[in-house]
Amino acid sequence: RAAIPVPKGFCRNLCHRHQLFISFQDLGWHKWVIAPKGFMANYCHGDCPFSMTTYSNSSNYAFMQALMHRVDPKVPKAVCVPTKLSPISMLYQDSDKNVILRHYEDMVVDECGC
Amino acid sequence: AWGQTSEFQDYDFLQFLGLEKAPSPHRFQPVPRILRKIIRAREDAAASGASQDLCYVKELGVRGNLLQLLPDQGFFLNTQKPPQDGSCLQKVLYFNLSAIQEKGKLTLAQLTLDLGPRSYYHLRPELVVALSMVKDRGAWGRSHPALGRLLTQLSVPGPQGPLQFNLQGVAKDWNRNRLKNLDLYLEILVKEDRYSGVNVQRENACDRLVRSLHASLLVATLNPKRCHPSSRKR
Repeated sequence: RAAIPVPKGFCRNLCHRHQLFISFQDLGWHKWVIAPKGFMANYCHGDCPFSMTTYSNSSNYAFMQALMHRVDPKVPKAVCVPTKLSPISMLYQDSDKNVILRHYEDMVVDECGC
Repeated sequence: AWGQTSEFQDYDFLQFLGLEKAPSPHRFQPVPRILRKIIRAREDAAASGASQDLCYVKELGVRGNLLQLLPDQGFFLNTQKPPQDGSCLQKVLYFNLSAIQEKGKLTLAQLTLDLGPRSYYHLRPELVVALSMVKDRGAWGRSHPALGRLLTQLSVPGPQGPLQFNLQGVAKDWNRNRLKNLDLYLEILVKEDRYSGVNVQRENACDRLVRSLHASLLVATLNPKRCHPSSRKR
């Protein structure tokens, strides 16, 4: 489920984090997932023009690639990727009556950058 | 296949989560407070953006990235005979350790015995709980299995919450030779000397205890591939 639009004044097509909630209820998994009810997975999408690559959470490499793209358009633009991720924990029951608490790394996108 | 709608692929997500297929439990097992406390603390930490070391379970003081609660699948012994010489309940506790999913090392094996609140108030004042390893499974048919080492014996005064036993020896055994199952022998006795009630009252109370006893084994496993050695911040 996509969620709240981007903050005011931010050019919508530039690289930024898009909110996306994965609901276990929507998947019909609420019968065996005890907690949480779902989680904010989010995703990164948007353009990485040269001006964008001078921002703080863009990599030096993105700056170089954007510069090279300006000189030779055959070099692809820098891309919009997660720069900060966090884990989730899931408490669920399997078919053999075992209750399991397991965590999964890098499931939630917290920040994006070029 | 042609024309296949891009339905969300449950299967891929389940595989990714380490599950063969979506579990279909007939009814929910009671979830111990400790597991709910852990998952709530993690959700709060995630919501506040705090960094977490998910390879350390601070509520239990052990390293581990997977917690599993295994239900007891054992059976009672001598339920036909009236309790004698103070013995109130004898049970073989059986836990299927091959259900432990995570590769890696067992860092916790904690047995919880919930005797149920009501049964306590009828077995005043003291219970003695004795827990032993079962040495020879084949002897289960007899009234008393061949016992291995006594793990613990403790007097339990008056009503209190579930009893917990840290079975470190079991965790060591599992790490050494991947036991397929764990068999324990549980005996609960009523201290005769201070028991003033008539036998029939004790008998009813022991029957109640048989019905309300709930045993479970909480195990924690640490997968070195997912958890770098002592990555926990000092």
